[in-house]
Amino acid sequence: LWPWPQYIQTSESHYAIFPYNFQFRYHASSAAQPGCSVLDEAFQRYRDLLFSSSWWQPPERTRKQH
Amino acid sequence: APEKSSLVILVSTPGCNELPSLESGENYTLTINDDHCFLLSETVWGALRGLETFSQLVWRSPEGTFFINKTEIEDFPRFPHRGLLLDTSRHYLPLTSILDTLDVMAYNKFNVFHWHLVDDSSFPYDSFTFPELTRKGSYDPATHIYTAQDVKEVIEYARLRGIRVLAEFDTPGHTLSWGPGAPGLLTPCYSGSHPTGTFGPVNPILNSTYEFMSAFFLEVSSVFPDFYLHLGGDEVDFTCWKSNPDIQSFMKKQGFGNDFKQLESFYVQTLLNIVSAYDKGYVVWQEVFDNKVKVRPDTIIQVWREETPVRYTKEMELITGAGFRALLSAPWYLNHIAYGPDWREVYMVEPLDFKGSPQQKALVIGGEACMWGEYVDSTNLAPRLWPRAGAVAERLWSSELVTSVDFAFKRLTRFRCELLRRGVQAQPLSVGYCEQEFEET
Repeated sequence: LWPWPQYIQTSESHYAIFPYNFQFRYHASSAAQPGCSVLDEAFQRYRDLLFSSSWWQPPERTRKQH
Repeated sequence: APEKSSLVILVSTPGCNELPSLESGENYTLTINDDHCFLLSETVWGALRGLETFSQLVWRSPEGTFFINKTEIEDFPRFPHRGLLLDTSRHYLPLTSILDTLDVMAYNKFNVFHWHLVDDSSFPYDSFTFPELTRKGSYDPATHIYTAQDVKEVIEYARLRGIRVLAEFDTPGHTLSWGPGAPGLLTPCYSGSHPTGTFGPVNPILNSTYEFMSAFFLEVSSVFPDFYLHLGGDEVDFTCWKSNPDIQSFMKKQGFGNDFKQLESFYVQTLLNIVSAYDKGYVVWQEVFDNKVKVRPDTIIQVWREETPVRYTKEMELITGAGFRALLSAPWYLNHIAYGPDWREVYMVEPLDFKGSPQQKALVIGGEACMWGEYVDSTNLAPRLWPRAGAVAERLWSSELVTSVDFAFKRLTRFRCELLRRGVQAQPLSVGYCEQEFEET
């Protein structure tokens, strides 16, 4: 982890995550619910980050132009 | 292994449409066990930090299955202001470079983008009140500018990542690029009784200067929503002021003698009053404090000089001793590079390592890594910044007890590989390799 958290306890036991059915969900009591742009967009970003295997490439020409 | 099919997020206070502020809470609790896969936070900003941590906990087996270990984390930042300064004046940075940097800042839990928009070299900020500033002050008025839409996009992109945008418009020094677009704003320099045709800092003796600043900072205050503006105030060169006969007369009239620091104080105080009237707080570089300018008690003073007029630790002692809040940058100028693992010196800095009472130490609100633009543009910004800026990020987020360089090296090396996987052209820390590199090639 970077940066290192204030308190962490972890063990060897682990759980599997399958991209096709994993989701971020709001708790029913949460003050933020679907439609909260900050978290809705973060869920999408982190889904992409977690399950894609992108690799650094030189910036594409089209992107530069944009 | 048993499966986890969701991460459940509970945020206890609303605030989805707000902007982060210096006072925003970022604490969160992350629980991964047999019963729960749960992220709890008080604010959406804390939830963002927790999501980042969650993303770093997930790992992939050689067969390609994703896993997460049983984990309990309670986390919060050590300091509320964890900034990165980018200079987009000495070399213009395209909008995409800024947005990409904001992404990596979020991976490192930075929460302030200090946007040093304008300097002697260029004026890329496209002002709607004074459009000539950009037309005549940018490297290219068509391509090397930040339009109102660009600025909006940066602020929203940052907000969605829990990052504040602290805009800097440095005055009265570092303002040469303002001159062509605002005739009469800068001080004409003289040789004897003749103008030399060159200009120095903003002319502090004219009413028109303050009328200009009132109009300009009214715009800036509305465009940049953060409570704080950075007003610079560093490195004012008195040579041109000294040469100007009108300024010499003004000095006599005001009873300043030959002390040009008093003239600088006169200017800065008037400017601070203007900005205060727009209900903005301000951050200034340490010279404003060193030159004894009278500022509001809630001013934040940023320490950037390593050794002069005193060592930066002494400066922190003096600033907090006078009751001001302090931001530390002096040991974190990432544009200074050395062959070798220079992240270690950056990492070993302890921001509270100065003589002072607990009350003084409590006035240190954080710090900023700084990347000045002389030798950095979009071609080399990312490898110069990352993962070196990460060393500052951990120092400002993690406990003061997290100081082992060996432990940090192992984690930062792995984090660098994760940055590569995420598409960031981060520079290696030492010999080695990233597995992801070979998977992809």
